Amino acid sequence: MHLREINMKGFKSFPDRTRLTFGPGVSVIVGPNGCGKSNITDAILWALGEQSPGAIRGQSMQDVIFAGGKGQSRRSAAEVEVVIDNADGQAGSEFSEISITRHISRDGDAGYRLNGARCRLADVIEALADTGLGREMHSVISQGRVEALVSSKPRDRRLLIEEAA
Amino acid sequence: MHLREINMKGFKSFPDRTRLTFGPGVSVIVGPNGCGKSNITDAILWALGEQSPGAIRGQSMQDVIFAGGKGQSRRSAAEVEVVIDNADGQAGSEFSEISITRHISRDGDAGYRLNGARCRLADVIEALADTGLGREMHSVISQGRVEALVSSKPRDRRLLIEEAA
Amino acid sequence: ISELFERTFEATSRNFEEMISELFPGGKGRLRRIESDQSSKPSVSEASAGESDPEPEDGVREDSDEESARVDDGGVEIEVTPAGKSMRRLSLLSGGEKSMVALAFVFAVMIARPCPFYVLDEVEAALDDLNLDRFLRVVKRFADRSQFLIVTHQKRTMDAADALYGVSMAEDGVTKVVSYRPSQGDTGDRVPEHDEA
Amino acid sequence: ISELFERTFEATSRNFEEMISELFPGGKGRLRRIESDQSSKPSVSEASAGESDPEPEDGVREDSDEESARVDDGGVEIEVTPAGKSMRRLSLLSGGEKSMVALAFVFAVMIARPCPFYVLDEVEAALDDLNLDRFLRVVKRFADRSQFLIVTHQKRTMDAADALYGVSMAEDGVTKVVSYRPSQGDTGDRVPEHDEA
Ligand SMILES: Nc1ncnc2c1ncn2[C@@H]1O[C@H](COP(=O)(O)OP(=O)(O)OP(=O)(O)O)[C@@H](O)[C@H]1O
Ligand SMILES: Nc1ncnc2c1ncn2[C@@H]1O[C@H](COP(=O)(O)OP(=O)(O)OP(=O)(O)O)[C@@H](O)[C@H]1O
Ligand SMILES: [Mg+2]
Ligand SMILES: [Mg+2]
Repeated sequence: MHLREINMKGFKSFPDRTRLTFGPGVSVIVGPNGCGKSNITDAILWALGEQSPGAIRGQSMQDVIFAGGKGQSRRSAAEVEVVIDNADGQAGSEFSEISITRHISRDGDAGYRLNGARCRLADVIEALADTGLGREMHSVISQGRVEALVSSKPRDRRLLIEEAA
Repeated sequence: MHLREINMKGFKSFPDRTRLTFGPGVSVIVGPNGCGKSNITDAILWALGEQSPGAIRGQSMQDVIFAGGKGQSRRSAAEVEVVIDNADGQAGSEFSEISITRHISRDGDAGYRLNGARCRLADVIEALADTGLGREMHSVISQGRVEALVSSKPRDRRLLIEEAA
Repeated sequence: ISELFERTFEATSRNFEEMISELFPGGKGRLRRIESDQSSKPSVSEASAGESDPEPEDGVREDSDEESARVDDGGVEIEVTPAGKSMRRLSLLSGGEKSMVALAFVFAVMIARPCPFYVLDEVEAALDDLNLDRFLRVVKRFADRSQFLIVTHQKRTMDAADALYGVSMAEDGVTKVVSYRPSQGDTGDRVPEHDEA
Repeated sequence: ISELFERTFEATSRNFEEMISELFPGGKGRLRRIESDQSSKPSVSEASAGESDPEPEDGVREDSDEESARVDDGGVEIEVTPAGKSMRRLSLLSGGEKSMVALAFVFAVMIARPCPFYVLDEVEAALDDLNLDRFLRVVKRFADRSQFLIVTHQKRTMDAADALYGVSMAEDGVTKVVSYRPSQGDTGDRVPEHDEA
């Protein structure tokens, strides 16, 4: 099992459909300050159900929608799809891949899709539980947050272990 | 005016009297993780009157006293002296240098000395005001705190400008 | 439920001790369960003075049901003593040391129950070269169990990549993924396309 | 009091605009005073949509005494728009961009009223090489007005030093300052002694 693909459109600094494909092993993402690397981390967190705007550096969830740039008009919606390769059948489901999509628009419409079909956040969380990703998403460490694990409350650390149980 | 000397004894990872001397210009401090570089930053902040244990990474002020190491017994007190060169007479005082010392011991005794004579925190703050360092100590940026300036409250930023006024 | 947690905690705790001895050569670390009334306070591993080995803080262990119930839904305390130092509050550790302790914890949980992928965004920014090499050695060792996506500015981390993705932004505020360099051993069938579909 | 503050604010604000155009080539920045009832909230520079220049948020400026009294003890808002981007919340800036904005603010206050010394502890850890060079250029320019003590792991910062201090810790948990290397042009009379007196 691994993260095979991320498709973004209208999300943060990705106004047009952008597809990133990854293989297993160690993939390293590099580039100058402010070019959009951590926006990719945020896209993964957001698509997999992140509920707090602060965790993706916004004040409200609408902040993820591309707000415009030189010669680029702002978009009215954002969508991110994360495709997890399940060819080895590790996750409970019989699909060879698990696709989770999240979208939001400025008029307030928002929701998820699991393998193409509309679903609720609870369905996404259940699908993730089968993959071992779990609700706490401790496998995604955002920029500047690594030391927070050490200064976090003992209860929070327990949650991480419970999730692995 | 510049910081000419730091003398530490019993402070954090400096159990024995250690003297560091600096010239004007750019002095760069390097070394492996955990060797004591940021303890020097903390020594300066602490000597100049820092009141919050959290700002020097402790839970209580007693945490600054050397707590022991392999073959080293813990100390019972900590003392830091900061000497500011005033040969150009910029600071209000007629002294050619301003020496500020702070000490604390495990039995609770704690205090300050200004040019050798016992004084109160208020005297230290007054002496610092003359040098332009001021109460907010915005000229010392501890490790991991640079971004805090951007996410701080607007009122805090006003205080920095007020101090420079 | 607590049977399962108990087993996972024991496994994670053993892993953590191993990880700490690898990431802090000569150092010691352990995970300790604390009672529920203590676990909402930020981590305050008590300073243990003197140069001797830190006294295990168990004190007198009452095995009453009430005690074990409180520990059951309590939190987890992290204790680490780098080589030659006496154990103190975690908050007194240096920036680089804190990053290494956090990574040891993540790896300890990972060994107990690997996730399909890990995204690490500049987690090694505070590390010196020695610790960076230790971190990368662990990542490479686990790369056959889990996938790693690592954002970095460190050259040594780039050298450790199986695949490298270059990202840039033009004057228009739009991110483009400009290049992809599979490592030399790559069979080529993993070449991703980055199309602006 | 507010006369003095007013003058210092105006000077700092001009300096900030200059600093931002140097540290963010093609970008714009400004400091804005806000009313006291707004200034206790964390910074929330309103997202200004579209690609045009952000609308100055003055709206209708009432010059009444009450308004100016509220602004007088209000806070200071920071607004920055990197080149080609539309102005948004400061919180959406990247790690490196946030560091550069913070440094621009510190330098802006410094030009208005220099302190005798600045201690910068790994403030450039998030910067890429280009931004690191911009930061070091500013430090070198101001090094004749103020002294800088910089803790770092970055090689480029070490190269910019007038004097380099090597620190290490033996197995006993005690910090030693092991070496001092004046830069080539040093007259030698600044050689500090590091004695364990
Ligand atoms: N909703 C949005 N619309 C357009 N652009 C956005 C949006 N949200 C964030 N951005 C842009 O994304 C940029 C930040 O990108 P990101 O944090 O990914 O940079 P980075 O590559 O991680 O940089 P660093 O190396 O400094 O960490 C900001 O400059 C911001 O302008
Ligand atoms: N009261 C104390 N007594 C003895 N040692 C202490 C005390 N307080 C802190 N230390 C030691 O100082 C070390 C941290 O030093 P410091 O934070 O200065 O490291 P650093 O050189 O800045 O490292 P990094 O490059 O990782 O930031 C800790 O490992 C801790 O053991
Ligand atoms: Mg980033
Ligand atoms: Mg440090």
